[in-house]
Amino acid sequence: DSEHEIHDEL
Amino acid sequence: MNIFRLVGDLSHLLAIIILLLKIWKTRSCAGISGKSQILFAIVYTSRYLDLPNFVSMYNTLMKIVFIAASYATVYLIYMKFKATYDHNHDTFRVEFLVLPSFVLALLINHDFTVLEVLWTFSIYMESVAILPQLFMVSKTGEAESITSHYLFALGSYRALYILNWIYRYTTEDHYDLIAIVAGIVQTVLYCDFFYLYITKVLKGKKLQLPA
Repeated sequence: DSEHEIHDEL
Repeated sequence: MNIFRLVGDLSHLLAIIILLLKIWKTRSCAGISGKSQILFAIVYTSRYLDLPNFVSMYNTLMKIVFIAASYATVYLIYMKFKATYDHNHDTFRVEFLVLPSFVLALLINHDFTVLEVLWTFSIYMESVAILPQLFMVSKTGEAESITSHYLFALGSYRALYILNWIYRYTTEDHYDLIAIVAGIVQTVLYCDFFYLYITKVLKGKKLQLPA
């Protein structure tokens, strides 16, 4: 699971 | 940002503009699935709730454009030109898409928070949102050229995102499995259409599906 980061893609 | 994602976003923007222009210029939404457009409005609303989290001018601007354009399209179909809306052929049961997407988002997500579950729901929803439109084209057996250009641009956007994800994994070691798996499903759904588009529409023929 990738750590929780903000979604920078549209 | 990389070239694949930029061209993908521009292809997405082009698709939305093609559709808006087609409906506005012809003053008709014949052959367009209103259900798919409602699903897209749901996708952008639930995905871009993080609009206040500033990422970049580009990111914020595109989110606003996608939300505004999707609602404008739904308005044109169900209000302004509703007399031209083809109810009889737009009959896909969208509840079979919305509910499973929502349940799956509750089960498989990165973080069990409202924003993250809604983001995940929007990702799953987007991967199947085009089904009512593809179903409508198969029911009517054909699509206007402009509609097939719309579908080609829309299908290309997520196909380009797959290249973006490969690029980001190899260069930044960044990946998001939920977006990747859903994006592959979404692109696979267009394969049949891509084949018909390339073998027919690009040769000037009308897009005729084997009825």
